[in-house]
Amino acid sequence: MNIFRLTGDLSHLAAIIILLLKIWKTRSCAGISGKSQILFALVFTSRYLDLLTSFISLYNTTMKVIYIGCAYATVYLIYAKFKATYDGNHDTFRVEFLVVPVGGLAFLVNHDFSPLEILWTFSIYLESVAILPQLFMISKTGEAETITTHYLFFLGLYRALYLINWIWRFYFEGFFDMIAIVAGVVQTILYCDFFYLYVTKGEGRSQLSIPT
Amino acid sequence: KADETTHDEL
Repeated sequence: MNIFRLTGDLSHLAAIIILLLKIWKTRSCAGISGKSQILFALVFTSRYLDLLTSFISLYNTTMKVIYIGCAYATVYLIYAKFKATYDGNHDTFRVEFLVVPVGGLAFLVNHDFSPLEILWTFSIYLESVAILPQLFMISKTGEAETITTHYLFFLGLYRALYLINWIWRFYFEGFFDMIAIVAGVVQTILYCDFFYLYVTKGEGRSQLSIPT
Repeated sequence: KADETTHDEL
């Protein structure tokens, strides 16, 4: 474990908690893409099945359980508890255009053709594009609540920190996982446009307005 | 092979 991976995990945890609290406190999921949250729940489910097969560390297990629990709690709040505030008209990204190609790619490009490994690979590829419905929804509505932009900032930051972690691990441990790195680069690039707006317009404005 | 498919990262 290195400082970049630890701050990356904490940034990821912060994003997940910020979103969950935002929906819970405001009792509204306006501006939140339920589709992206379903994809994240799918990412964690397919990636953390190894909870049942291998024990890495207490930290690893605890974080996985928290991620999965928060992901499903968020999906529940969006589609059940605060369903009335879900903005389905703007959450229209065709997620099948993400899941199907990613599923196919996971079968073609992976480290090992075993069920757990293919599911892990699927989750890595899916995570890199899972935020697209959310970014698409914001571009359609043309705005995002400030708290939502903080959620996206920490979510984007986490994988950027992981990229530094992989550089660190390659240099000091000779470890590198090409699949995770390539997907992580794609994932972080998708946030660049948002990062630019977050930094340049985040200050002083109540709403982040993305030119549609 | 084994070590590559034990993923220690979240």
